[in-house]
Amino acid sequence: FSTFPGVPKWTKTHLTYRIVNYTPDLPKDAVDSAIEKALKVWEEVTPLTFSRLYEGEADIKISFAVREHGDFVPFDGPGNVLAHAYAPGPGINGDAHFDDDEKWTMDTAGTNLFLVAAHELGHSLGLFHSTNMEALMYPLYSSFKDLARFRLSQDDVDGIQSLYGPPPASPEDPLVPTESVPPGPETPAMCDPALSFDAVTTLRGEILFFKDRHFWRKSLRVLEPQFLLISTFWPSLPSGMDAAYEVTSKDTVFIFKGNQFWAIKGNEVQAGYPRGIHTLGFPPTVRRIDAAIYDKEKKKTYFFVEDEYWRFDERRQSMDPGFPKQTAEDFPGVDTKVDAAFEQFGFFYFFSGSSQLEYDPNAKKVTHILKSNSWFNC
Amino acid sequence: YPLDGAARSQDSSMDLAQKYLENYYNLAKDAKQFVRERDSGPVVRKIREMQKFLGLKVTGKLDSKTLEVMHKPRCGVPDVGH
Repeated sequence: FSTFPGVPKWTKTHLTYRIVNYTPDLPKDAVDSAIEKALKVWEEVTPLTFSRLYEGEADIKISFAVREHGDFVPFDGPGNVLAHAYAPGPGINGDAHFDDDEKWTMDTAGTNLFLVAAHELGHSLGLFHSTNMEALMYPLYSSFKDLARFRLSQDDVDGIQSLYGPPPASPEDPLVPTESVPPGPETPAMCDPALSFDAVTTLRGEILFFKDRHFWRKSLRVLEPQFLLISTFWPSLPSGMDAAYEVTSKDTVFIFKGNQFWAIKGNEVQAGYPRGIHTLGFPPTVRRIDAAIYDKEKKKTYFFVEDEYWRFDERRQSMDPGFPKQTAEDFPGVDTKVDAAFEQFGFFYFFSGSSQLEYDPNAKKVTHILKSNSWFNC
Repeated sequence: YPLDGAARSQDSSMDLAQKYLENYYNLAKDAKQFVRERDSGPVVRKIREMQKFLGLKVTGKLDSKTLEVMHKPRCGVPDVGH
């Protein structure tokens, strides 16, 4: 591997990026996910984290252009030069430009956008070209990589970690427990009629009910839920959490406690977390949230705080204006503080103490009132 | 003037090679065309550098393999520091 002359690198670990325009070759969300995936390649092996901006100046600006495009390094039409990028720094530095005379694709038929973007973003982070033909940072484009099994070469990892070091100590490879924790005196009884939950979320088709240091893991295919310690899956997560929700399109569950939140994929806590809840747009007056639920139809997340709620736009990654609002105003019948919430089969389930409200967001009304532990087939 | 295509295509390969070495290997723009150079001129040296960097057989000559690589799609960032 090599770095740019003078070894320019970012002096901060949280970077912003902005997709300034799009190629007509692909749907916008395909470009979004290719760029997101390309950033994740580097995020996973460094302390770096990235958040997206939709306007204004970002550290890394990504754009598509043809021929002369304002940086005195014109593109050359179809073939040959596919893209170029600039070393870390202000202004054009850190930016990545893609030649729109290429045919950008999501597979390997044309020029795969994810592969080229991952390479160019390596430059945006400070890597120069590598002589290792297996490395992502080798200058020539190779289209025969099996995208599904794409991995950075050790040369790439050594290169980027020579600039930024490894990711923060991620928890030991979390065990994948199979044995439930036998209920004991200090563990909550799942059929206790007074049972309430700290947080509830879906996770890859299962439902997780969190309580103190434990959680029940309910698969819809199995009658009996598993009862497990949170620490067996996520040693770095806190117990007694406040809220949790899954953004299915990102295969990510967000866990909240106090004024911090974590992101987990399966049983891996994502690097760069915890982050402060105020980075989501909450004012300083909000010190914790009670519950959260992701509406996959609208791609919005609702955060519940006391008797109010906030709405977060998962695409724009920012809070919608005009909030908070009274929860009961927009969710008629949900007029108590919400402890936990999740979405299943198109219904929203709101938990308050030992009661659970099944809410139909289309009919905008509560359709059933249940016991909180109705999912455990007591 | 070159009478047959071979000479003309040879010219275009040389132009391509000249441009490639200028763009990615810091060849000075005023470097003479290598056809009139001995083995040790700046352009031959740059061809060696390129062949070494990209893992080709280092001959210093514009052989077919080297020309083929120069036609391949690639990143526009230079291979050696400006």
